[in-house]
Amino acid sequence: KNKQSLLTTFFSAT
Amino acid sequence: MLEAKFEQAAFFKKIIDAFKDTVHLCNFNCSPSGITVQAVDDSRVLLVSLLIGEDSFTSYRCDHNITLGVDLTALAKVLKCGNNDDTLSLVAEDTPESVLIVFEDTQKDRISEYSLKLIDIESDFLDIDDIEYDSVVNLPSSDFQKVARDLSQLSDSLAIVVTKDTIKFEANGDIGTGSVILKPFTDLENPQNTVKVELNKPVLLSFGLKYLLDVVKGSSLAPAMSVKLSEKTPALFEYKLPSGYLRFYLAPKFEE
Repeated sequence: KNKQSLLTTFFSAT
Repeated sequence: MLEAKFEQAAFFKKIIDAFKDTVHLCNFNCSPSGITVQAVDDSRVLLVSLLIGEDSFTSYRCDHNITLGVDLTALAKVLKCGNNDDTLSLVAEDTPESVLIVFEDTQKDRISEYSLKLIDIESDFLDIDDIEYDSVVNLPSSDFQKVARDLSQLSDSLAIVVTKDTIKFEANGDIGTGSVILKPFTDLENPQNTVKVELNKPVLLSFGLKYLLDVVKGSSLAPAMSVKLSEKTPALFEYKLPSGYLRFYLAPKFEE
């Protein structure tokens, strides 16, 4: 099943 | 002090309409070189990055960096009060509590002024470094809009498969499956109709169509767009403005 990833997994938050 | 004047209110309206359904509160960061916005949707899946360069304005003055925290629903209400052909000016003090939005109909000598209350918005800023993409597709915005709308009838996911000379969009749902294939095509007379693929590596990625239906709202800003893809990386959907851009970064779906 396809699961939605989050942007915060890829980009660091400042 | 910020004084930024658009030749046509329609231009700013189109920009706001293109992302007001994705994010509701956002900071407009005004600097001497133009206005930028970065905002993430509530689910943290779709990011909007906007640059309105100073050349987008007939006159632009911003001595210091000024942040305008805006409720986009409220802004859209005010923008409806102006006519498309009016000029639109944004005026704000250095530490503003409100922004003045002025519409001018130069033919009729009519000026309408609205003051919009600003809000304090605390938001994370995501560092998006320059990403090397495996594949870059340029295509007409209307083609991509149609693909997203059509295939959203079938599924909540859209697979995008890019190989050397095709871009394939696939949706697989309960009622059946659908696919649309685009091939590179050069239209010298109408360059916006050109479909172009630059490929370092074939790519297969899946995205939530719910989010893609938000992305395609950028279509009214530019007749052509680019889609930049890498495996296991957020995709970049870009609509260029005459000076600046509206970009959407969308996190992919992955197999569990």
